[in-house]
Amino acid sequence: VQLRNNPRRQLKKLSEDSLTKQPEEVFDVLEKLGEGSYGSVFKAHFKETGEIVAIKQVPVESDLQEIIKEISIMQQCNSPHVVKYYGSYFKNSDLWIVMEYCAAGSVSDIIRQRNKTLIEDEIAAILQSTLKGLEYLHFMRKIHRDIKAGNILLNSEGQAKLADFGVAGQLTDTMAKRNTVIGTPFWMAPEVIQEIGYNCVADIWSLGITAIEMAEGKPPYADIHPMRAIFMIPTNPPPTFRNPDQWSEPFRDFVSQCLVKNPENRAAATQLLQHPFIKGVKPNSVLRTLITEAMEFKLKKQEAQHREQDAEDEDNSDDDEVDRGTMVRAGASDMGTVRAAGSLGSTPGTMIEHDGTMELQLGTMVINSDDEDPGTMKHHEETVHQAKPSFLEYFEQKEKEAIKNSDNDSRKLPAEENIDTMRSWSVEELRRRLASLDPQMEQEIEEIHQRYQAKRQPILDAIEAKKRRQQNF
Amino acid sequence: LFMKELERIVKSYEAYRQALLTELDVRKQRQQWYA
Repeated sequence: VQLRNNPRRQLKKLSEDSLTKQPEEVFDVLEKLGEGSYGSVFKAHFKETGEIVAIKQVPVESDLQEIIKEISIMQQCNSPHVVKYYGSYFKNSDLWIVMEYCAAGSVSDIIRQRNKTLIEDEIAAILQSTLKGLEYLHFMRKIHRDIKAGNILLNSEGQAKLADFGVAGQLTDTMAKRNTVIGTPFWMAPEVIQEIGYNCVADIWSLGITAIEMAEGKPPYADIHPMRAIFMIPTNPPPTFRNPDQWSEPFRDFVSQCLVKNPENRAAATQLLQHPFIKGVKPNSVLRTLITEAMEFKLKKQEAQHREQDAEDEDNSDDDEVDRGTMVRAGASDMGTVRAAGSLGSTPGTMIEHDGTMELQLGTMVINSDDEDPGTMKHHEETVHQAKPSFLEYFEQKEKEAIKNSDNDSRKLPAEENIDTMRSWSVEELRRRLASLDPQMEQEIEEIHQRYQAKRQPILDAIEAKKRRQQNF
Repeated sequence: LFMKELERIVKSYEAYRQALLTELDVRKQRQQWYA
């Protein structure tokens, strides 16, 4: 197992020259790494430098706005603790997003592959890198909104990087708190579930849950129905370890500082980087065994699949060949780094057999997206084949009710005052309000126009680029 | 979505304008009555 990629030079962004070529001229697509939020992720070889990259192939009929949002957030970030974005290509009906490759895969994959939870030294090292990533992200006024072991990737040097910005959000000065229910149920902060508005520290709660996940193999409440968990998280005291005595005092204290129910009293990433559990972290070499084992596992699985593929190829040698472009070898099935797939299944909390190890199907949910009309709820399923979980049905029902109510509410007065308040005003005040009505309405229309234009523009740009046959960006 | 939101804003402002005009009309009639 090669522990370091050691590229000839560090790729920052794909050059104009590379981006004007067809992607298969620039990359050799190697094996499939797994399924991401929107499509498949492949390992690829960047021919120019020999560097290994990850390419997410997303069908263009997917939720383009979400994908553009993910690209935009990655593009704005420049941190060794956030997965880097190199460029994108349109290829047939797919969008190819070229990103930094993290050889060891996600922390949840590593736990599953080794069938072993992590020890405190390993957890501390991963948490430190993750906190640095969060500190950077929060400094950039961005919230990840889906922090969990499945979205923390490790490179071959043991550096943890934040990935999957499909649900990340940008805070603005005028919108200091968001109120979109988003994330993965068991990792969600109480204030996110309660839809009372939240900020960056929602990610810190999820980090505390992730710390327990790394130590125990699954987050608290994972064995119970997520619908119940969603009601229990805001009601119950903060979760703790199943066997607290098994863990050191600094680790328990770190987790308790992340899992503070009142977000105002919860520590920020910068403060937590000073916590004794994180300050006392050992060098990244503590992750060497873990990474070596994870990569050996991958290698073995890859070899087994190559053998399987060769046998299949021999059997089907007379069959019509499917044009695979320059894909060197796309395995018939995934390569073992598939994240816990999809939204919660119809029997959430049920342990399912996967590659010989047991795992929970724990997905991400996106509800009440603030990119849409207020009150409009939205969810995406990580895989389209999953049965719709009951709690999503519940929220969809709430969505229908919200739409119904918003229709009834369409004649609500723009000002907070009702007719009774109006009666207390003087004639001058009434005239003044009447006179200011048109400029107020124009201003509100202009604001909403600007807001929609900002959302529409990246999509229009992408369409325009495609029209001009400028296939890549 | 934009058109829907636009419609909602215009409708709500129109309703508000009507309420203000009605209230001003009531005040005018009341003033005339007292006069």
